[in-house]
Amino acid sequence: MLELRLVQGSLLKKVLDAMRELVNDANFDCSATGFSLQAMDSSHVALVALLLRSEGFEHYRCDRNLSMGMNLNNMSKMLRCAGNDDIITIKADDGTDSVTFMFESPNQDKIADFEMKLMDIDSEHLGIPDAEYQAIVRMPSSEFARICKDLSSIGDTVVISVTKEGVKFSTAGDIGTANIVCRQNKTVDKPEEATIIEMQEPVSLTFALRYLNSFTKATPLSDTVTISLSSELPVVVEYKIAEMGYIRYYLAPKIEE
Amino acid sequence: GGKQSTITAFFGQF
Repeated sequence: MLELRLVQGSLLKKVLDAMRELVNDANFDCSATGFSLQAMDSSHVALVALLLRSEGFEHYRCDRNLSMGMNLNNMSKMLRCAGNDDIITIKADDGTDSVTFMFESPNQDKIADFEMKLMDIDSEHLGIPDAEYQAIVRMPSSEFARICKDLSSIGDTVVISVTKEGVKFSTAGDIGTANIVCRQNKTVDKPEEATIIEMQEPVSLTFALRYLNSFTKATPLSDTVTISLSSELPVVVEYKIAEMGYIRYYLAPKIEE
Repeated sequence: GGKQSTITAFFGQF
């Protein structure tokens, strides 16, 4: 028996919007720790890892570990039927092939349930090693989204370089080149507007902008984004989900031939 | 822009 009640139902809608461009089908894993997912895109270039901790739910019952295969577009179709202020409850019985999403309006005058068929999904679960990153950049998520969008109109790839001067995003395409440098800036009115660069040593890596743009679909989940870089490792782009957990994207770099 | 690597080249299967 599984029953997860999330008062801030709109959060689940945002989580789906943040993943469905990248991943079609995925297994949602439910355990005492929380509601989680790990999935790669079809070309195995990017990986998304989601964790919504059990403490973040108003009610969390998960009698035994359960893995539920869902098509994210179908799940999104169902969640779109929930009002933005609705409370969403996810329910499933052991051994059944469906999941139920229950939507309650804030004043309890409308209750809907949508039952969705589950799928069998063969997915590889990867072990993500703990790593020391050479550079960690924290910046406003909207700023990062703007940079990725702007640069993708010029080129297909971005070189992200961190030096003590700041973080530089560079691209080149048929029409020309572009460089955007963000310097560390802690002297802002609000902490979420700061750009903070923790650098152990300079690092420079190349990534496909198409994937980074997909990651920025998570912008509504968090005011800030953390970008962790090390040479010879996938970049980690993390959006913290307040009081609940995170959505992390890993993107394999482009390597000189 | 170089050759695109894959996630599975970095992270081992569980």
